[in-house]
Amino acid sequence: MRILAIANQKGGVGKTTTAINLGTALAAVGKRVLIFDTDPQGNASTGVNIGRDLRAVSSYHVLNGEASLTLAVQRTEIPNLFIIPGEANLAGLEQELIAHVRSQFKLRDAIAAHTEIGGVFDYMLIDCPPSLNILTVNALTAADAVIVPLQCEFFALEGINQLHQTIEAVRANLNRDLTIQGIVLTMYDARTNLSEQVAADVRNFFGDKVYETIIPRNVTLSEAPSHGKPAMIYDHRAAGSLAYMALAKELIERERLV
Amino acid sequence: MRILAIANQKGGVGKTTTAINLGTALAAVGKRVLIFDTDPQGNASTGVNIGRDLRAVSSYHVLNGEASLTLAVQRTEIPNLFIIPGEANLAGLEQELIAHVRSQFKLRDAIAAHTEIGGVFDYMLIDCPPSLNILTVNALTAADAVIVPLQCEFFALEGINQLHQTIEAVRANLNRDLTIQGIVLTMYDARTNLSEQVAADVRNFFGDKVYETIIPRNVTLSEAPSHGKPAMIYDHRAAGSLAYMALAKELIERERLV
Ligand SMILES: Nc1ncnc2c1ncn2[C@@H]1O[C@H](COP(=O)(O)OP(=O)(O)OP(=O)(O)O)[C@@H](O)[C@H]1O
Ligand SMILES: Nc1ncnc2c1ncn2[C@@H]1O[C@H](COP(=O)(O)OP(=O)(O)OP(=O)(O)O)[C@@H](O)[C@H]1O
Ligand SMILES: [Mg+2]
Ligand SMILES: [Mg+2]
Repeated sequence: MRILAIANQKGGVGKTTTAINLGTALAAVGKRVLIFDTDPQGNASTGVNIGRDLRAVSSYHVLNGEASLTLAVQRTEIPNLFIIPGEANLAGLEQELIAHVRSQFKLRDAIAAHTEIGGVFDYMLIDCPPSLNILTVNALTAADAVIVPLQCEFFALEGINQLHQTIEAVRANLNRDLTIQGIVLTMYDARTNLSEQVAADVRNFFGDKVYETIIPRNVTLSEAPSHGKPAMIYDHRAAGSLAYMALAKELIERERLV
Repeated sequence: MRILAIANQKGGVGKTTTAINLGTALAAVGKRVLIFDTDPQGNASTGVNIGRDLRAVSSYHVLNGEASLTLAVQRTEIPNLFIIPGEANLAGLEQELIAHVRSQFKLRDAIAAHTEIGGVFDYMLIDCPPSLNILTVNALTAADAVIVPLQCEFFALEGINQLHQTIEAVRANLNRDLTIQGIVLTMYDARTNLSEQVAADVRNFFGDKVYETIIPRNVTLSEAPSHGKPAMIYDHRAAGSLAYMALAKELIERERLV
């Protein structure tokens, strides 16, 4: 099982939308995918139609040791796509874990304790909240690699340095093997110069770490969650759905080289 | 001086854009405004052209007690608009303050210790990061009222309950007088049904707490920060600039009734 953290402390850049739709696209081509939702809002869980009443056992319980990964896994309506839901208790985890010795390793240890999970799934995608807190650090410590959604907006460029430094710090202290799987440009609006400028800057800075695939700004991606479905299921012909299918193919290609 | 926290733990909903442009609009009609930037990304500081080299004294130093409010205040290029910048060290404050007795009152205490600030400014606008952590709690504890930017998207509705609960908890335990000044609908796209549906839902739920003024999705608002200027200065005729001018007038009207 490859563990990919989907992280960026800038808010609203498309982390959850990427976790849901990339996950669905990978599932559509036969990969068995587990989404681990560490966002206290639980948006990824809502996006695959896991209601609040189905989150009694969540990623919070896995991270505080009350539940095993195996216990927390749930099916979704999408074949090959499973989820461990997120919920509001996650917001208090930073304070709860402050005195724990291996507070950054809670997820990594939970995965090591249940190796059968590794045998069942091809990918675990971890949806991170918009901050570099204990939840994101747990994700980076457990992950093999990071996928960074980067919105084609000016403010989104500002945070890239901090994210880079955090990834380096995790690699140096907590997870020697952590790499950047790739940077995906999101909400690209071909009608504005801004998107083009940001995309060019990002490619200059990160080179071929940036996926060829660009996710366009596409209303289907923002409407689909209100129907409890990934965009791929809600409208598989939409530009957003096609882009995430292309991203999945590009990701699999890169993974082949790992 | 009225202290207004601009808060919503959902990421990318327009908190910083509101702090910058509402601040500028209030300054344009003669109010003296201080932006207190608690975001580790420091986007609000960048948006008013305060470079990284000018952030040696920041909101971080005010919140950990190393600097007084008065020392940290800086002019911007905009008349009547001042700022206490944000910077990366803020990200570590949660851990640093964990053992402090009045960790939630750091900002409130700093304001009480320097009453001359209250005499100089009409408004303090606090730009919060996308989480309900110690920085947002400090803002809510110091504030007279909260302005909630709410993006007209489905996921943005999900977090409203949690924010409401946090505001209630702060009101019950830390700041009895805290009220909701208003909810401002942002990134409204008249071409999609989604915006209309979300706006209708929000008005049903919050009634007249929702401002009449709606901020449209407008490329000037996202391009202006790359020029280090608020949209109001970059292009005062743009739809986004006009909307923030209207919001400022509506805010002042509401404040008159307080
Ligand atoms: N390519 C896109 N085109 C149009 N809308 C999009 C696109 N990607 C995401 N969205 C919408 O933009 C908003 C932000 O996206 P999303 O919630 O996935 O970001 P996030 O990084 O997970 O946010 P947070 O930082 O709050 O966790 C959502 O309402 C989503 O539906
Ligand atoms: N009305 C608008 N129309 C178009 N773009 C907008 C609008 N408001 C904000 N933006 C852009 O959307 C992005 C998110 O806005 P902003 O950074 O202000 O949100 P935020 O809530 O402060 O984000 P964070 O949660 O990361 O602090 C920015 O790139 C901004 O320039
Ligand atoms: Mg998210
Ligand atoms: Mg912001």
